[in-house]
Amino acid sequence: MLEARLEQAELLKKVVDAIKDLVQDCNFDCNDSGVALQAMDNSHVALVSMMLKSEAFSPFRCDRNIALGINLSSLTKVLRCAQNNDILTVKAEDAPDVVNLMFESSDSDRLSEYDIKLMDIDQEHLGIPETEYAATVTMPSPEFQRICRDLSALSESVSIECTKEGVKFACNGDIGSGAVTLRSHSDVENPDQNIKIDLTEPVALTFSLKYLSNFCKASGLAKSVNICLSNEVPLLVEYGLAANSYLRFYLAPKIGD
Amino acid sequence: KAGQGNIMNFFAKK
Repeated sequence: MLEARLEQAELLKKVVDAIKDLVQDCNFDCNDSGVALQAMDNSHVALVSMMLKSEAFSPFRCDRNIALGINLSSLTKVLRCAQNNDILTVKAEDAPDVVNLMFESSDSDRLSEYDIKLMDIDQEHLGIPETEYAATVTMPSPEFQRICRDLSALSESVSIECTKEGVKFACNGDIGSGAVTLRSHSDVENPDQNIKIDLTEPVALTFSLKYLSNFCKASGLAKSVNICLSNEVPLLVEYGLAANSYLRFYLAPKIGD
Repeated sequence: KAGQGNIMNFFAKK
C-alpha cells in the first residue's frame, strides 16, 4: 500500500496547478523511491516530468509499484478543499479503485477526507536521454515568466539565443519586434536574483510562447528556473523542489525557420 | 502543426 504524508498541501496544490492546463489525465507512478509523473500534452509538443522523492514526504511508505491514474481536474477540485498549510496524507491500496486524500489543519482541529475514483490510463512512457546541454541558463523564475508574458503580446514564438555575451529572448510579430537580453549577474545579498549562464557552445532555437507561458505557471514552486538548451533537441525548463525533487518541462523546438 | 516539432521525434518510446 501507499501512504505518503506531506507537511504542506501547498506543494501538491502548486504542482497540479502548474500542469493541469497542459495534461489532463495522468498516472502518478508510486514506488519506494517516491512519486513520479510523466505525461505529454495532447499535441505531443511538450512533456511534463515530475519527481517527488520519498524524502519529500514524512513518512513515506510504498511497498509495491502502484500507478494512480488520476484526472487532474478532479484532483484540482479536491485539492481546493485543502488549505496551503494543511498536512496532506495520500493513501491507496495495492490494486486501488480510489486514492484517499486526507487534510489536517496544522493545529489538528479539523480533518477532511476525500476519495478520488481512479482511471485506467494507458500512457506511453518516453525515454528521456541524459543530455549534456550546450547552454544552461539559471535565472529568477518570475523574470522568466515576465519575459514570456511580455513577448507573448507581440508574437507566438520566441527565439532564445545563448552566446558568451548572454542570453537573448527575441520575437517578431505583426506590430513589431522585441528582445530582452540578460547577462550573467551575481548578487551576494540577493542570490535569488542571480543569473548564471553555463555555455559550452552557442545555441539558437525557436519555441512556442504559448507553451513557455504555460510552463511558467510553475514559477511559484521555485525562486529560480533552469533553462537548458542544445541545438535540435527539446528545451528543458526545470523547477527544483525540496528534497532533490523536481518539476521539468520539455518542449520540442520549432523547425524549418 | 506546421513548423512545430513533435516531442516523440526526440524521445523514444520505452
